[in-house]
Amino acid sequence: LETFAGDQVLRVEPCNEAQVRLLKQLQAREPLQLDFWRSPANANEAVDIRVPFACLQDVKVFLESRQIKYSILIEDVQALIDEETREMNLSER
Amino acid sequence: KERGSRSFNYGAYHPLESIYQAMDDLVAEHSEIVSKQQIGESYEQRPLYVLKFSTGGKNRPAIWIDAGIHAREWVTHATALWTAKKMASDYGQDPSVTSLLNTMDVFLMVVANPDGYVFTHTKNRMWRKTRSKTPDSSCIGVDPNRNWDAGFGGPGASDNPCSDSYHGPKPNSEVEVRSIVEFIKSHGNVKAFLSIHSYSQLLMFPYGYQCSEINDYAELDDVAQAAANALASLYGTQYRVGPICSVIYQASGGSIDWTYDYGIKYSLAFELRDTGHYGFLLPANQIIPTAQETWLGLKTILEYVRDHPY
Repeated sequence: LETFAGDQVLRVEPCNEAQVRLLKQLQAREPLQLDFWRSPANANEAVDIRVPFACLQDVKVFLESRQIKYSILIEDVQALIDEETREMNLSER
Repeated sequence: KERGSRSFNYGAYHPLESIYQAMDDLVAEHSEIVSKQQIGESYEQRPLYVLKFSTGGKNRPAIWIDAGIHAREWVTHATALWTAKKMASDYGQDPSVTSLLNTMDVFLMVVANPDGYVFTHTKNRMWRKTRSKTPDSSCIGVDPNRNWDAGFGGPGASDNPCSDSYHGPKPNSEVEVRSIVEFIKSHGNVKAFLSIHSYSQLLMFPYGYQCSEINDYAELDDVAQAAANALASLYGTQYRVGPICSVIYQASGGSIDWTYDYGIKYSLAFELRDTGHYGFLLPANQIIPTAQETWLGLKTILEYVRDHPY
């Protein structure tokens, strides 16, 4: 069973085309196993990425070192899944 | 155990078996207008079902609605099931639904990617793709909304089997996609094709595989805008409206691009309420509000299609 403990969802806000291109480069880095919920397309359009815990630091360093603005949309994906599972169990009962 | 669609909890998420049972219950309770058809079998050999809403007639013009082609978007399956119940129970009560079903048939596919859906319940809640195996790769699955024969393999789709947007080895390689394509072709009289996704509140029309304007741009933009306004009238949920390429991003091999090029003018895709703050885990208490507002948008489109035959 795949767990998402510590995985975060980052909302990234590229402010120009150069930053969009950088995000596309990030997307192409397969070993990071990033899950793009909203892919980079245009400047000033938010990009949402689920980042596995193992590469959270790499991704944040990548963004910060290039002055790409981001915020944490979901602190811990597994905590949400656990809450959803709890709700489903309750509903089943 | 829930027995019958009257006691079914539409405000909760359910495993595939419960959804299929609820579809059977709906058919049993509204057998005069609802029936179930199997249009194929998934890669892991689960039945692919559509609910047919029809008041008779032979090969009437039809509207197709599918939900859940991306497995993790659970609120879409839930919304589709609620919509099925709504249409069945409103027939004979709501003049709009009555007139629609007296004129056209509606085909509603509640779970377009059942293998993926089961996988999200048992192994990986964030799974999006099908579960087909790719030769020479350890990675599983194809993005079924990059697998249609519309600019296949172009921008916005990956050729890497490990990617979440992998387009697959060839167009229609996924049996889940191929089954819908064959159904649409064999029916021959589908006039609207509506696909329901969820994330970031969009109502889109072709194209995604290229960024050029379609011939019917003005008309589809008007219809979609009217639908988005109707949807917003309930809870104020704001949708962005426009072609896939400009509203979200260029993406090739998508379903509504293929249906539009095939001749189905009213081809649109919804991205339901999901602000991102819950990811694809929209809280269960938002299922019914989402379904209710979506119904208002859907109904606007259904009425327009009914009143504008082509």
